Amino acid sequence: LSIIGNIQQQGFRVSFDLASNRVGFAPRGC
Amino acid sequence: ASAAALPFQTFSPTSLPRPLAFPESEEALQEDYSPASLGLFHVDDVYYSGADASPELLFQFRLRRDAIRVRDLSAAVVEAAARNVSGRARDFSSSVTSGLSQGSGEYFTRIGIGTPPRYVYMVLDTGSDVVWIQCSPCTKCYSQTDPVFDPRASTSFLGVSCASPLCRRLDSPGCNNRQKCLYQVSYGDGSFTVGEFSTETLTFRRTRVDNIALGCGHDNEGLFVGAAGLLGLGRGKLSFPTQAGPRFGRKFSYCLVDRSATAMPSSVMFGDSAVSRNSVFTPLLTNPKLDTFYYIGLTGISVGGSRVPGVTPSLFKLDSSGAGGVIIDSGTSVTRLTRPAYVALRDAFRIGAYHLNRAPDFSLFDTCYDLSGKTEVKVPTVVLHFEGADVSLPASNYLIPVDTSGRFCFAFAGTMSG
Repeated sequence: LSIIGNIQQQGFRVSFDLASNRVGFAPRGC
Repeated sequence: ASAAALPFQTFSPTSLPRPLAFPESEEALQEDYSPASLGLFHVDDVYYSGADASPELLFQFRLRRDAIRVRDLSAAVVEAAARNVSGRARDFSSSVTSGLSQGSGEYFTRIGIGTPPRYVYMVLDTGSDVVWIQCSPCTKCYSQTDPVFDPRASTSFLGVSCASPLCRRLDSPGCNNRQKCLYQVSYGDGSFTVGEFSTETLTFRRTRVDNIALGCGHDNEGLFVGAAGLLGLGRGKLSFPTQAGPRFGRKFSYCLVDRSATAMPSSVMFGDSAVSRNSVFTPLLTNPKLDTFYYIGLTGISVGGSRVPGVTPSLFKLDSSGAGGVIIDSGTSVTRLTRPAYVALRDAFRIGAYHLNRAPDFSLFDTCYDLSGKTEVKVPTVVLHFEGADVSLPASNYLIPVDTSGRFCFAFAGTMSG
């Protein structure tokens, strides 16, 4: 198993669109 | 159709009818109907059968009844419409801060628990499902920033009975001598929480979300620190997004701020506005053996603008037995890659950063640099290639300070064998 951890997610708005089964990344999302 | 095409039709006016004589005996009622059919009568024939009431009066009764019925139907529609407005998926949010200043490598959100709401820090965790909070009386509680939650002070706290379907949703439900459902959650680092399973109201800023299954933890041990509990944002049946998903259209997002104590808080958002318009998307994958984790497809990694040759999609494949794959987790700090992928990535980075002074290893990091006295350095770019989405990381997401003397380490690690 590989894990994308929270240090690498910093600054991105990470969205979980469970209705459309997708994960999104938006830079400078904070 | 042919009748509708005619300009006129024949009408035979008849005056108001008297009620029909309604059959009085059960036998008479059943006589004319087969076992598969039922009689259908006009209400006036039933109520006023044999009554000495004029047809005009009965007709007025009927119109009056009709007016009442129309009023009730209209009121029902208005009420339902109003309910739709208040029950519609409304967006809500709460703040996100780094737990570092409270000794935690995780991220915290601040939400209200119970009625009236007591605001506490909760770990934001996409890698687990159960929502829980430390509860008094404590058999064993770790140190937390806010006062420990007392369920007796909340009017919305409700224990779950052992026979409840909610209790059976737990992986391994327990039952105490008061027939109250007991939960326990164990985490990969050996930490655990045990207590009474309940339902409670959570408040996000000013938005109340009622009846959320909540573990009321009386024995909480391990590496927890600072936060009052954990907001399980996983994909399983007891997670907050699964429980409350219909309230917010099954969309949520968070932004994890820089870990420095001075950083402004960010937010976790629920609802349509949670999804940013400038997002790049990758499909969510499913592990048929495990419903908690959010799996995504990692196809490669670039360093310094070139794909790392040894980092192939096969190293990240989620196989049919449920092994392997890549999950995205807000509760894990450092990204872990399968060992061959990590070694290839690390070697490529070392080559790209050959001009930087190496420093001794630190903890799980084997690629560190001495950047003391430097105000600016050039470092190779790192891009994660997901299916359909390339994510270019800021340098601060992969070169992190590990002490105050200017030592920075490459913040990836390999998975351990065994």
